[in-house]
Amino acid sequence: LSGISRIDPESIGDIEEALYMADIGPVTVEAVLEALRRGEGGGESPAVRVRAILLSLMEHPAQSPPVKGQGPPEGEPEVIFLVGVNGAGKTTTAGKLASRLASEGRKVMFAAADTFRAAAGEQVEVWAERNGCHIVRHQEGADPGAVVFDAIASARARGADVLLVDTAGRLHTKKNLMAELIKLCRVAGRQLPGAPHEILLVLDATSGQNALAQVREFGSALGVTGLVVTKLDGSAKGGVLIGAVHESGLPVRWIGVGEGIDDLIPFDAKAFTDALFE
Amino acid sequence: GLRDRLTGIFRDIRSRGVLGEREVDAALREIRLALLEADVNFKVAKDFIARIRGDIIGIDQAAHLDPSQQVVKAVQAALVELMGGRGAELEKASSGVTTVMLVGLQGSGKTTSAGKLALRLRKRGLRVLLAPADVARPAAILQLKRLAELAGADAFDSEGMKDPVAIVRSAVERAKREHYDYCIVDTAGRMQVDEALMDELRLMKEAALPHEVLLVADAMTGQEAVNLGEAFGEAVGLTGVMLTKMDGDARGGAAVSLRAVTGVPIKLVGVGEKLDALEEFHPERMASRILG
Ligand SMILES: Nc1nc2c(ncn2[C@@H]2O[C@H](COP(=O)(O)OP(=O)(O)OP(=O)(O)O)[C@@H](O)[C@H]2O)c(=O)[nH]1
Ligand SMILES: Nc1nc2c(ncn2[C@@H]2O[C@H](COP(=O)(O)OP(=O)(O)OP(=O)(O)O)[C@@H](O)[C@H]2O)c(=O)[nH]1
Ligand SMILES: [Mg+2]
Ligand SMILES: [Mg+2]
Repeated sequence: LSGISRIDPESIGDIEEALYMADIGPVTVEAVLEALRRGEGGGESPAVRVRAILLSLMEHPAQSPPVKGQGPPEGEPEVIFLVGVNGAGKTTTAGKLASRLASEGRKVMFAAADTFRAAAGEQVEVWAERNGCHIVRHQEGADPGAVVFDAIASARARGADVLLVDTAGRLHTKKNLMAELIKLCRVAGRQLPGAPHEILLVLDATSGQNALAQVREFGSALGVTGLVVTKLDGSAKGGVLIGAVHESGLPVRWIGVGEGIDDLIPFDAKAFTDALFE
Repeated sequence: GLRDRLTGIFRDIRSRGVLGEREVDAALREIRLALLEADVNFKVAKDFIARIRGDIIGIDQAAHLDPSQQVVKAVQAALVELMGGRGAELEKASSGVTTVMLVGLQGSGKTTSAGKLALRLRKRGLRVLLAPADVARPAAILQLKRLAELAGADAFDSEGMKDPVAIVRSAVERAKREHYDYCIVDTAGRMQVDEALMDELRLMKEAALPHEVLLVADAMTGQEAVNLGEAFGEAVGLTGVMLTKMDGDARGGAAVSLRAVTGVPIKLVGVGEKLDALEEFHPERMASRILG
């Protein structure tokens, strides 16, 4: 992008290529080109203008985000669900998040609500150990609703500040699995009104336009309250996030930049749009 | 889908006879848009469009089939040809153990696919040894051991071992010694930009001397598919691709990108989380899925 000195039919093709290669996607690419034609983005070089337009798309979404409920009442644990498609990085993100929250002085607990996948419970157990946190786990094949129920009871009994609920990966196209997730939210809410207080949808930065469908479907089914984008330490730019944020108004809470416990950092929209064309 | 959008273009055309420049350009724009929406890599899509231009120009509007149908058929045929003939078969060594190595990005479905392959081979009465060579991810070895049990296969016990190259070497030795038909090596997910891990993968390959190296890739992979295919292909040499999570609604344009950049066939497709959710790749089905 930086090699383009002005906007004309010749360079529009190069701008388009740079946008697409970052996974920005047809709808958003068209929105950017339209904005460029209207003279938006400031008077500077095309690269600066494109970045400004992309940032503006993120900061001025088409709809306002769902209102995040009140936090839990005094003395009750905050319940955070991690949801998303298979392999996106939910379990690893839970492990990293626990460390972040603990460093803020909060007492964290895990609920291993993925009772389906081979060794899912053991995987969460390792992260609980790394963090020195308590974990509520049932055996493989157990009812995930029972795990959530027991975990909230345990979190209250132990005076935990935060309960991280790691759920099984699922494709949004699977009606029964989405129904199960809705039920897990209900189980939590019946036991602790307002729970889950945060529903984080975990997205993989290497995914293409399907991430838009994920945000739409998980969003409408559950009332997702925030996004996490993982695997931004690779060469994938995660540009699909621009359209996803513009469309949903959802805040991006964290980004994953590696497999280690410290590899979770707060999202910075400006840094993100700057990095898209590096 | 694409057909409706093309019908919109041709409806306004009064002429008869073969399609003119203007109609062809309009059609190619719609086709390119469909490919980009489907996550086909930008450069791959550009090359593809340039190549099918000739096929579209020859289309006769007076012919029996309406022009938009003919255009869609021509594009589908070109995609099917690109993605290569019927899904190529899994390699089988002429004698002794056939070693299969699964590689790819984090979370793409390698471990699950290793279990699926094992089950498929077990159903043919073959003896399979699974080699859990991922020492990085928490409980990865246990995950593969559990899948081995479900598949009726054996698992090399790498618990407590620290060196993935040594694991591969010992597992393949055991497979040979105990006359297994197949040895399937599951590796840790890694990024092609991580030089140390790509070097490790090269060493693992040298230790395994695999007959089959499959890139396990998520069907929802975006533009990155080109970088992924190129880098893994160059680092270890691929013999095939396995596309996972095809039971979702990702259009799967990564299939086109991967085939174009690696030159190897997509051999198998994952269509679910259970071990029996494995199918052969069908280029015609993939082509119509991509065009939407
Ligand atoms: N490089 C890198 N790898 C990551 C990141 N986040 C997760 N991973 C890796 O991605 C793989 C999948 O992570 P998991 O945490 O198991 O993903 P998941 O969403 O819980 O998967 P399922 O529960 O099976 O749906 C693991 O190998 C993780 O180490 C990240 O930010 N960067
Ligand atoms: N729906 C669906 N899920 C799949 C498919 N293949 C794998 N999965 C799921 O994808 C997630 C990741 O699978 P893994 O086998 O752990 O992936 P991996 O490549 O071994 O991950 P790393 O070892 O961390 O790199 C799990 O939840 C699997 O059940 C598939 O074809 N369809
Ligand atoms: Mg998980
Ligand atoms: Mg694995």
